[in-house]
Amino acid sequence: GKKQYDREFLLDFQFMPACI
Amino acid sequence: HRLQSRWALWFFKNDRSRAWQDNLHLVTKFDTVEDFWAVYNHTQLPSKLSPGCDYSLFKDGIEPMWEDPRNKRGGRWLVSLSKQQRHMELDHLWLETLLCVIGESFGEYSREVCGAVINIRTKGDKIAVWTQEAENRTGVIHIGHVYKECLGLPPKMIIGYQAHADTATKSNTLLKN
Repeated sequence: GKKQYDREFLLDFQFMPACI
Repeated sequence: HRLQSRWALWFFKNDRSRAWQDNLHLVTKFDTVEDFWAVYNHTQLPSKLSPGCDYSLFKDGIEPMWEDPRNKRGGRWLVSLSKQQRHMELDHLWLETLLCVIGESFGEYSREVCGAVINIRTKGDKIAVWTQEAENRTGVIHIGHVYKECLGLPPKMIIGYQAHADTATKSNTLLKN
């Protein structure tokens, strides 16, 4: 399906540490 | 978290001694939410760029210029900012623009979106969302409404849509929205 993300969802990832 | 599209970030720095295209540089491409933030968090905010610089975020395969086959029949929703807004609002409005395009906020019309551009200019900065078909009235209007809402612009503020064909051939004073 189409991957639609709202701004709150996207913002939740801003300061998430990258997975290694 | 994979995005619907793969995106390319471009940087333009004006150097009059070189051809326009030689001043345009592809920075990187990304296709996940995580990679978007990695790029965003490690690039200079627009308000810190010098006048004459642009950032462009375009779908992979579309070059950030009118001449690209997917842009040439299109146009842009243009938000012109006053000098004072660089200090207060520029970075915020650019981020909201990015979230709006990578999040595919325009529903079925998201496929009409080619990219977004921010121009840092002494006379006043500009932010725009580029779409691929200026004659697709329904799509253009829908995208404009959603975009205006994403930016949180007051209803009475008017934003204009300009066809690239007009921007390329007409002077600013003759340019119609």
